[in-house]
Amino acid sequence: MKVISLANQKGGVGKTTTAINLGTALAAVGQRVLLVDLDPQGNASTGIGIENSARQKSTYDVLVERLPISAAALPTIVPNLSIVPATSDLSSVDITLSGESNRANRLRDCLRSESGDYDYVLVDCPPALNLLTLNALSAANSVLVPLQCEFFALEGLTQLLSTIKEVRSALNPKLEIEGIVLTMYDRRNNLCHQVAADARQTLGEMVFETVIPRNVRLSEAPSHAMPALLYDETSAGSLAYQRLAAELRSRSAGA
Amino acid sequence: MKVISLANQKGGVGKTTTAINLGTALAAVGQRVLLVDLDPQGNASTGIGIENSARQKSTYDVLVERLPISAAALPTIVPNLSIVPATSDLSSVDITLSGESNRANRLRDCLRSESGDYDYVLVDCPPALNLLTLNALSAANSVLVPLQCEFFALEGLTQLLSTIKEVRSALNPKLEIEGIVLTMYDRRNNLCHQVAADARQTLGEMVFETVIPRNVRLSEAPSHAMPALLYDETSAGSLAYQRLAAELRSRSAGA
Ligand SMILES: Nc1ncnc2c1ncn2[C@@H]1O[C@H](COP(=O)(O)OP(=O)(O)OP(=O)(O)O)[C@@H](O)[C@H]1O
Ligand SMILES: Nc1ncnc2c1ncn2[C@@H]1O[C@H](COP(=O)(O)OP(=O)(O)OP(=O)(O)O)[C@@H](O)[C@H]1O
Ligand SMILES: [Mg+2]
Ligand SMILES: [Mg+2]
Repeated sequence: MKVISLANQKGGVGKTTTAINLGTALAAVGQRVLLVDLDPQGNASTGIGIENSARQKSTYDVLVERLPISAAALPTIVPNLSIVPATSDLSSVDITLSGESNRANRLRDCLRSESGDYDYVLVDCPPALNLLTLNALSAANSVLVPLQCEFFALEGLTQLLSTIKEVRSALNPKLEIEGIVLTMYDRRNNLCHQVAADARQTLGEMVFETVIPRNVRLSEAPSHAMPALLYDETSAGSLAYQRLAAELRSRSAGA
Repeated sequence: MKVISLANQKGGVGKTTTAINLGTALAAVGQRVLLVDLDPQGNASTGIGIENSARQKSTYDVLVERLPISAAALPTIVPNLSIVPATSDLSSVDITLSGESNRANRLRDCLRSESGDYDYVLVDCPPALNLLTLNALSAANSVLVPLQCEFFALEGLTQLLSTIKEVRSALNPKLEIEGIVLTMYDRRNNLCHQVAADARQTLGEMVFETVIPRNVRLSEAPSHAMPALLYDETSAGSLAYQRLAAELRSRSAGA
């Protein structure tokens, strides 16, 4: 079982969209995938079609009550893809767990006892370097960083990479960087070219070959409560996430 | 002096872009404006041209050491526009102030003693409903909510509006909603139309007439360390923010 956390404290860069669609693309080729929605906004849960009323058990219960993952995970409309949904209660986790010594390792401990059921676990993080994201980085084998091709997005990367180093020395010595995936790429836009070139120059191999284009079907799909791969399988966005899934598997295999 | 906080826990919706460009548009018509950068990413500080090396005093010192605003505020390349810059230290404020009783009112107390110097104070918030955003909501006369015309963005609005109600009853009884401004509007995109129509239908008068279009000059300007109004004054983005400033002033005057 490989645990990959989708993290970037910069907001709106495509963390949730990547978690949902990469998860679906892996499930589509037979991998058993679990999504863990660690964002109080619950966008991954909504985007994959889990109504609020169905979120009786959630990641809040897993982190705070140590509910086993198997008791919280729900099937989705995608075969081989399950999710532990999120509710807005998650935003109080910083306060609820503030006295606990082991509070950053809660998710890691819960996932440890589930390792037989899934091939991949994808954790969708909120846009902050807070206790929720720390739980995701502590539990992860690797971090996948969606990077929007925009000026502000590049600026936040240094902070994120230094946080990953801190987590590696304090909480999770084996934490690796799975890679950086360029998102919302618009080939007509000079700034995009520039940011992408800068990223490849400074980060080299860490940047995935696959680039996710800006594609309206990716942003329409959540309003139909399904991943883009089901909403419009041959759209540029869906095809890009299928390529990303293939590249992810070949990079891990080669490792 | 009117304190307006730019808040929305959904990431990447245009909080920083609105703070910088609305601030500049108000300064351009003679209003004395202070930006307060409350985001550990420091995007507003970078976007207005404040190098990291110039951020010796920052919002961290204001919140934690109770440094007076006048000792932290820096002039910018825009006449009439100053900024209290942010550094990544801000991300530890939750922990540093965790034992303090009055921790959500730190910014409010600091701004109280500055009221003579500015006509407007715009506070740029991080994408989270955390202690930093609570400080901004406690200090504010009103909240301006940038709303991206996307499905996920609409979903987060309910959480934000209920947090504003909670803050009104617990911390700041006079907190009003200045309005909701639609951002990154692309008239060729059906989803945009739909989200904009939904927002106007459910929120009515709260939604500003002025809509900010998706405009590449707005995302290019920060890489030149200046607001779009200086980078390209006649671009669609700049003109929209000038209209927004005019509408903001006429809405307040009419109040
Ligand atoms: N490649 C793409 N093309 C077009 N739209 C996209 C693309 N990727 C994401 N989006 C849209 O952009 C917005 C931001 O994406 P998303 O919500 O996935 O980012 P996020 O990093 O998870 O945001 P947050 O920081 O709030 O958690 C969403 O409305 C989404 O539908
Ligand atoms: N109207 C617009 N047209 C085109 N690009 C825009 C527009 N508004 C903002 N952007 C770009 O979109 C990205 C997100 O905007 P911005 O950083 O202002 O959002 P934010 O809400 O402050 O994000 P965060 O939640 O991370 O603080 C930035 O790269 C910005 O340059
Ligand atoms: Mg998200
Ligand atoms: Mg911002």
